[in-house]
Formats: sequence, C-alpha cells, structure tokens
Amino acid sequence: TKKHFQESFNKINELFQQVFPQLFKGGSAELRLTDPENILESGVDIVAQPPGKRLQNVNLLSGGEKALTAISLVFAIFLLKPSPFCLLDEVDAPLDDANIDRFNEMVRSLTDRSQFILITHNKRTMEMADILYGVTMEQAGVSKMVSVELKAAS
Amino acid sequence: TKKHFQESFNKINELFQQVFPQLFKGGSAELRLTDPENILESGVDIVAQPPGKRLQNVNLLSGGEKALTAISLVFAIFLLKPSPFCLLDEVDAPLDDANIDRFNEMVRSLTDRSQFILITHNKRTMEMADILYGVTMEQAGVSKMVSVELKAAS
Amino acid sequence: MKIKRLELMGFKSFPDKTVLHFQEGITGVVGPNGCGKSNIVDAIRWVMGEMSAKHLRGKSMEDVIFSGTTQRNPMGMASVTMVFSTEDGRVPSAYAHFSEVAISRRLYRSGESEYYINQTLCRLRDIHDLFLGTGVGMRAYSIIEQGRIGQVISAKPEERRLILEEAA
Amino acid sequence: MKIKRLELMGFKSFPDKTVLHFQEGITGVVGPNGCGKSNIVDAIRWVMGEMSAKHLRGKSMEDVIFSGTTQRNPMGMASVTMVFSTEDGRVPSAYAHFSEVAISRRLYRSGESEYYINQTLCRLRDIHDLFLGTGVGMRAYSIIEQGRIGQVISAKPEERRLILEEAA
Ligand SMILES: Nc1ncnc2c1ncn2[C@@H]1O[C@H](COP(=O)(O)OP(=O)(O)OP(=O)(O)O)[C@@H](O)[C@H]1O
Ligand SMILES: Nc1ncnc2c1ncn2[C@@H]1O[C@H](COP(=O)(O)OP(=O)(O)OP(=O)(O)O)[C@@H](O)[C@H]1O
Ligand SMILES: [Mg+2]
Ligand SMILES: [Mg+2]
Repeated sequence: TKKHFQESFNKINELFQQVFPQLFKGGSAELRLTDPENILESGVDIVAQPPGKRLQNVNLLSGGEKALTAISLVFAIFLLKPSPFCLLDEVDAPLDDANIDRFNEMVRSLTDRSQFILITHNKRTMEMADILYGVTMEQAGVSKMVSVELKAAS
Repeated sequence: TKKHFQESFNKINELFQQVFPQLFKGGSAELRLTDPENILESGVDIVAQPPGKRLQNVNLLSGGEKALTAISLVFAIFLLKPSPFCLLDEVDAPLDDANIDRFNEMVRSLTDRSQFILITHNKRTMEMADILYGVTMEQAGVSKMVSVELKAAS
Repeated sequence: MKIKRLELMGFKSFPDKTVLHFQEGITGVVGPNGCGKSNIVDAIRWVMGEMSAKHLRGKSMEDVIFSGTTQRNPMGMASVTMVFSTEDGRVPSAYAHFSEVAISRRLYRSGESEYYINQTLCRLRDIHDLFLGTGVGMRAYSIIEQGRIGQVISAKPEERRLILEEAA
Repeated sequence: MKIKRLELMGFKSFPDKTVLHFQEGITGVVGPNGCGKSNIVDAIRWVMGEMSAKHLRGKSMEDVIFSGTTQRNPMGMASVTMVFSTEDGRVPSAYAHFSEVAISRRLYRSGESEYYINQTLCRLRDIHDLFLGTGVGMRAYSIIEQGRIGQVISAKPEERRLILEEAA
C-alpha cells in the first residue's frame, strides 16, 4: 500500500542517514524517490558524500566507497526489519583495513538481533568471528568442513 | 581476415592452455569457437577444469577460480602481443594467498616484456613490487602521491 | 525461529554428509579459492526454495547435484536440510509442539523433487507458507552473494526499490 | 615507446600538479579506499583518447574536471600529459628526432577540448594515429579496471571474441 511503503521508506532513509557516517567516519548520504508524486511506482536513488568530499554522482565513488555505501543501506534495511540470520559472502573484499574494522564493529553491534555468517579471506574479519569454520578440499573437488576454532576468551 | 583471426585464435588458445595450469598448479582449460564453420563471426567459449575437478560450466566456478581463469586468458593474449604497459586494478581482490603468490610470480616473469602497474590492498602483492607509490588524501578529497618506497635489495 | 544447523549431502562439492552448526554471534567461514564456501550459501538459498538455477550459478537445477571428480563418480541425488529451533515461540501453531522444525529438499537426477517438513513429505508451497508465516523468508538483504554488493549501487532506481519493498 | 611519466592537473581528485614516474618492472600503487588510485587509471585512459564518460565512471566528460571539496573550489580545466621515451626506436619518423614524445589532453568547463603532441596543438585524430602507428593503443587486455576481470568470464561469446580480435 502507498502509505505502507512511504512509512518504510522514511524509516529506512532515517536509519541510512545514521549508519553511513558511522561506517565512513563522517560524511552524509540519503535516499531520494525519483518520483515523489508517484509513491507506488517511484524508483529509489542514492546520494552519498564521503567526509570532506562534495556530493557527486554515486558512480564516481571508488570501488571501496561504493561497497561501503551499499553495506550502509543493507544494514539500514536490516535495522528496520532484522532477519534471523544474515549471510555476507566476501563483502569485505574491496575494503581497506580501517573500513574493514568499522564494518566488523558494526556487524558485532547487530548480533543482538541476528546470527551473522561472514565468508571471508581477510584476517581482520576472521579475528572478529566468535567461531571459524574452515572448508577444505583434501580430496580435489570434495569439500569438507575441517576446523572449528572457538575464539579464545581475550 | 579469416585466416588472420584463425591463426591468432590458435596461438592464444595454445598459450592459454599453458598459462592456466601454471596459475592453477594443475588442471586444464581451453578456448572453443562457438561456430567453427563461421570463423569470421564465431564467438569464443571458455572451458576450464581446476586440478582434480571435472569439466563443468565455467559459471559454476568459484569467485577466485573465475578471476584466475580470466587472468590466465588475459596473460595468454598478452604473451601473443605484449603491450608496452599493463595496468591491473585490484585483480587480486578475490584470490587466496597461494593464488596471489602464483599470480605475482607470473607478473614478475612477464616484466621482461612490459611495465606492470598493480593497484592493490594486498600485502603480498606489495612485497612483490619493485617500487611502491602511496596515494593519500591528507586534505579530504585532494589526492597526493606521497610515498615512494624502493624495494630494498633482499 | 533461530537456525540451529544445516546438513548437506550430494549438494555441489559436498558429496558426503556435512553438518554445519549455527552459533549465536558471528560465524566466520574460511578456506582457499574453490573449496566450497559459497556453495554453502547456495545450499541455504536452495533449501529455502530458490527456483532459478541461474541464481545458483547453474544452467539447470541438475547442476546442484554432485557431479563427481576425476577420482569419484557423480551422485544421483542432492539433499539439504535446515533445522530451526522453536524456543523463541515464533513458529506457526501447527509446529508449536515441536522443539525443532526441519526443512528438507531433495533433487534426483531424474528431475524429481521432494520436500519435507519434520521428515513428512509436503509440497514446496507448504515450505513457502512456513517461511512466510515466520518472516524467515529469503530477503534480498539477508543474503548478499559474492560479488553482488555492488549491485545495490549500480542497480536501476526501480530495481533498488524492490529491495526496500521486501522490508516494507 | 616506453612510458616515462604521467602528469595530472585538475583531473578528478588531483587538483594540484602531480607527476607519476613509470619504472621498469612492477610498480605497486597503494592507499586507502577513495584516495585516488583508480583515478590514475582513468587519467591514462583519458589521455589515450577515451571518448566515453561512462568508461570513466562519469555521466558527462565534465565529470573528470576537479569539482572541489568542502574546503576547495572546483577548477576550470583538467589536464593530463603522458610522456614516452623514443629510445627503443619504435616511433613514427615524424618524431624520431625527439628523445621524448609528450601527449597532452585538456578539457575546459566550457566543453572545449585541446590536444597536444610535444606542446604543439593537434587534433584528437593525430593522437589516435600516433598510438595506432606504435601499437601502444589502448587494448582491452592491457588495462583491466577495478571489478572488470570477471567480465572476461561472464561476457557473451561474441563479446569475448572482440577482446581476442584486438590482439589479432
Ligand atoms: N554439482 C557440482 N559437483 C561438483 N562440484 C561442484 C558442483 N557445483 C560446483 N562445484 C564446484 O564447487 C567449486 C566452487 O565452490 P565455491 O564457489 O563454494 O568456492 P569458494 O570457497 O566460495 O571459493 P572463492 O573463495 O574463490 O569464492 C567449483 O570448483 C565448482 O567446480
Ligand atoms: N571530478 C572530481 N572531482 C573531485 N573528486 C572526484 C572527481 N571524480 C572522482 N572524484 C573522487 O575520487 C574518489 C575516487 O577515487 P578512486 O576511485 O581513484 O579511489 P581508489 O583509490 O581507487 O579507491 P578504492 O581502493 O576504494 O578502489 C571518489 O571519492 C570521488 O568522489
Ligand atoms: Mg566464493
Ligand atoms: Mg579503486
């Protein structure tokens, strides 16, 4: 319904405007309806401004900035209506160390709402996990879950 | 011309069949014309089989396997007709440590033919470079080349 | 409904029965390229009712059945089971007296499919209804597949709207 | 023609004149997200004659001119120069007596463009011809942009053929 989408859109937009500066350590971003007169069919645009930079076409952002902007939006939607679990497959691949740390801290803060499963090649993300499942192929082409390391109380 | 493309295709295919097992430490791959009867218009398919696995639709390969297969093809084309420089922007992002090492060793072996510029966030790739240019933004939004570290003779 | 565990057999690169226990907090899944991590994501999508082979990187749904290696023969069936706990009480009344709800999906090379809830044969639609009722459904923002995060940015405004609608 | 150096001014996030010296062997370019590494790749494509703003992540070509920050005003012009050495002798006879060949491209906010070879105004076509003649042209396989390596795999067979044709 028209009212329903408008309400969700506004709430998600509000959350997005809070999450973005947390992940970017500043800056601002918001969602905009392409056709505010036509709520039932309008598309949704993203405007984003990393700290100190000017508001520009979101396509001019760097690979890492685009990924972090997308993650901000995904987390904003998630905050409105958490799913019982969240599976993120290598979303940290384009991020630098500082951004990976902020991303992982935010995942930690969301774990009161949901279980998070992060597939990663990144050592910092691995350090943030409570438990690590290792997948290997001792026999070529045959997957095996082999190591389950519990995070040592630190 | 028909003959010209056929010759290049065959040479690139031969090189691709050699490069793939070097990067994958085994396995095999080849290019196939979708329409061998019609050389002037035929498309080019890729079949790839990482070591020990069966030949499957290349889309079933993992993210890292797809990237490494693509890199194998790019290097094969490059070996046929090297350009004076080769710019690779974060192609190592989806690769695990072992694959990154093999990728960097192959880049090293190609430097007799060309200058290579690798943009990366990966420490292992950085260690392979002869010189490192650091780009920073001390002033938000203003890029500056700041550090040029020469590889210490090791 | 919290997820307790996932069981795979004959699914993609997991020929032998494999059990993955879900924990509270953050679970990291690691391993070399091609070892099977993203296949686990595919298994979760599949048991939750994914009907498009393309979304599982395949050409046809048969591609999810273990197709063998140079040392092992292909298998005839893929099976995935996802087990939920009902302790939080957020479960359809039909299952309220169970401590666990297990959803299973099987696919045979013949093309035949089977669906189970707590080991009882059911229709795919019963699984969809169960997920709908509990809000555990597969939403675009609860599973971000490898390489897909950028699509939130590059998507057309109309496509992006669809992602928001799933939370509305 | 080996590349000796690249000079940027007013191009994307490089308002102040910046010189990048090209070395033999492997040059690594590093830095945090958004600091300007891929913008260097865009500068190289642009000075070699890229005519599509989309391939430079922009909506219009004006997007390559430094558009300012919260602390600095936009600039009125973008300029990139690429300098080649002619020592390997592989250079068109017209330039054989030079020790260097410098290619420059400028764009003004008015939309006016200028092209130079060794500080002499020329047409874009002269730059294309120079590159064609020396085989230094921008080939699909000599510049792999961020996120693009996967396209070799996901491309249609006809599109993949085009990449091979560039080396034929
Ligand atoms: N039906 C099948 N039978 C056997 N093996 C399969 C089947 N489907 C896919 N595979 C194999 O699974 C492997 C891919 O696994 P997956 O995508 O999970 O890797 P990954 O661990 O995510 O790797 P990466 O780190 O590179 O993303 C491929 O090598 C593919 O050949
Ligand atoms: N015309 C312009 N004026 C000012 N800044 C610009 C302009 N065009 C792009 N930028 C800025 O340049 C930045 C992107 O730089 P670039 O893509 O080179 O980053 P990067 O170092 O490759 O980062 P990553 O590691 O995330 O890929 C963006 O923040 C963008 O806003
Ligand atoms: Mg994967
Ligand atoms: Mg970049």
